[in-house]
Amino acid sequence: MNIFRLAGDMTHLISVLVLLLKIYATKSCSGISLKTQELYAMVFLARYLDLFSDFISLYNTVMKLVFIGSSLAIVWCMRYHRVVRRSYDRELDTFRYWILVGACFTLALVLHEKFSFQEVFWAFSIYLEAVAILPQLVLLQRSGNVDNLTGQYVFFLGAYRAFYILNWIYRYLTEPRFTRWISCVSGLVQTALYADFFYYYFISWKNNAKLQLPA
Amino acid sequence: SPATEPKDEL
Repeated sequence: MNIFRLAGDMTHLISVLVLLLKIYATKSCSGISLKTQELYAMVFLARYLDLFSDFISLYNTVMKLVFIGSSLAIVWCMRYHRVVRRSYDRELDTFRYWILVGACFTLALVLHEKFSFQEVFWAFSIYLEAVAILPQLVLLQRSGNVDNLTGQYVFFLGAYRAFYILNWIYRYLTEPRFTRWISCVSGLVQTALYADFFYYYFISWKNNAKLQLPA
Repeated sequence: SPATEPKDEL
């Protein structure tokens, strides 16, 4: 564990807490893409298949349970909670993400560290996470003004993988045999997809104005 | 082939 990865995990945890806060405090999920939440639930379920087989550390196991539990809870809430579900932007959240899921799974069948069930699903989860934010970014553009908590949620979710990139650079420099090309390349693509969001987020912060993404 | 080392990252 290094400071970059810890910062990344904490930033990721903060993004989840901000989203939970938004949903429970405002009893609303307006501006949140259910499709991105479902993609993230798939990402965690596919990535943490080793939850019971490989014990890394208490921290690792607890964080995996937190990410799986929170993503499923948010999906459940947005689908079935009688108050929250009414504020879901169903007609705006129309990204056909099964194309993404199919493409990522096909890529994982071709490009993986080892051809085993667990490794193929791990690679699938890495590729899928890189594009999982797309429905959310599309929804933000369509829904015009973005409330503060939603903007902060997306910001922290994008920032966490940027910390992971620093972690991979640090590990590459300090650990002789460290190579995680699948994670690194996907992480760069994932962070790049946030580039324009980060730009408009910074502008709104500098001008102390509402976050507006151009349509 | 050697099993890949366990994934220690989240």
